[in-house]
Amino acid sequence: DTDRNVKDEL
Amino acid sequence: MNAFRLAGDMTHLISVLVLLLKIHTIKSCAGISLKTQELYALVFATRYLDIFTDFISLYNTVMKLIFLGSSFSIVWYMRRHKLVQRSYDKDHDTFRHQLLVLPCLILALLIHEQFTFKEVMWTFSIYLEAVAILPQLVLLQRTRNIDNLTGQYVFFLGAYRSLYILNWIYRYFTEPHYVHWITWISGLVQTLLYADFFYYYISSWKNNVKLTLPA
Repeated sequence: DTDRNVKDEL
Repeated sequence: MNAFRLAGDMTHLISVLVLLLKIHTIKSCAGISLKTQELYALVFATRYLDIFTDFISLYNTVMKLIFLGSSFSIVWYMRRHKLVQRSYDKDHDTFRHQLLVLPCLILALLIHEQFTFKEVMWTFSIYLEAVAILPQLVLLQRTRNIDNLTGQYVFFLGAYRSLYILNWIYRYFTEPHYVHWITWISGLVQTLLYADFFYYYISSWKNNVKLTLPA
């Protein structure tokens, strides 16, 4: 899901 | 992962290690705000609720465990360890941190991307992280006697935030659909809070004098 890619940040 | 992001994570990690070094080896937490440390523990506890449900990468999981473990052990040290506890500057660390938690929670309930428990908690952690440094900055200003490790701790934390902004700019131009207003605005606010400290930190470093903040 590209919209949630910020979730791979810490 | 781009270089800004990695450098951001590494400066974040270094800041935590600097603080643990101070607490663990010198057995002192002088100049460190327990309020800020408790807020960070709350930030990580509410942000990493997905740690066992969503696997992103080994790097991601390990870093999350490090940030959770270190933030809670710092709080434990400052509250429970006899020697460390004694060096805690309780009288100056009087910032009412509840005043930060409640507005952040309300804001997260009002402004979020999805209304689910995990998502609201994640958003709350983003808002809270933005302001969690405030008790620490207030304490620095009050004590005005800043040792090297404490100065370096705050410097690395600020560097981490600045590098994350570069990371977002980079990702915005290289990844499709990379638009995250909540994270960006909170991150920008957080970085701006360090601006004043950075100014004095860098000028003291350039002039090779001890870091002091104006009253």
